[in-house]
Amino acid sequence: MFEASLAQSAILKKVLDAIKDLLNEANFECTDDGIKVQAMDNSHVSLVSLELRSDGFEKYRCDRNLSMGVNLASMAKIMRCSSNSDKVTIKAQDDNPDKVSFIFESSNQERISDYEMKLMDIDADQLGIPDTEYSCVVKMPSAEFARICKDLNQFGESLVISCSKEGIKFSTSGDLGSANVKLAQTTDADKDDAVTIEMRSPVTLTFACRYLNHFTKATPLSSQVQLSMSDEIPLLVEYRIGDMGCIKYYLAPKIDD
Amino acid sequence: NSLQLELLTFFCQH
Repeated sequence: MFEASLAQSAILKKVLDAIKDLLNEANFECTDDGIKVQAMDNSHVSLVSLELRSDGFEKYRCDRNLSMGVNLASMAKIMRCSSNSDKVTIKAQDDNPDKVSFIFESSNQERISDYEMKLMDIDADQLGIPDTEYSCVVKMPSAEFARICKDLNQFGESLVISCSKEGIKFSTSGDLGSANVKLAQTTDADKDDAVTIEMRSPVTLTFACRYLNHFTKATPLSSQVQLSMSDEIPLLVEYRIGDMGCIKYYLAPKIDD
Repeated sequence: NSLQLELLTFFCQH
């Protein structure tokens, strides 16, 4: 038996919006600790790692570890049937379920709807991600990061990110011309609009702008985003999901051919 | 011209 309830379906809707364009399907690994999803996009360039801890749920029960193979477009269709303020309960009866139920309850309890979704067998390898001490860790407003990725995507396919003690710079160029956005470190680190940089050594890396734009679908989840970078290894883009977990995106860099 | 690397170059497969 698996059962997990969230007071408001809005969080789950936002989480799904943050992954459904990058992934077609994924295994939801449910344990006593919570729900984890790890999956690569079809081209094996980026990876999504989602964690929702059990203590962040209003109610959570997982008698046996189970893996639910989910078609994310199907789950998104079902989640769209809920109102943001609805309480949502995810329920699977068996230890090896072939279907999962979503129950939505309005705040006044006057409307209760349930949707059953068929699960899939997904044969996906789990990747081992080594612990890394990154050369630069940048925290910045998530809306600013989204704006930069969207604006610069108009100019070129590749985005160069350079980070030094002075600040972080995003650059691109293409047929139209070139573009640069520089952000300086701010003095007040506690505010939502703060830009903070922890640097061991400066880095310059190139990434496909298209994937960065996919990652920014997580913007509604958190006011801040964290970028962790070291030369010649994948970029880590991290959004917190309140106090209950986080969504991490990894993106392989581009190198000069 | 730049070459897009794959994640499998960096992460090990279980």
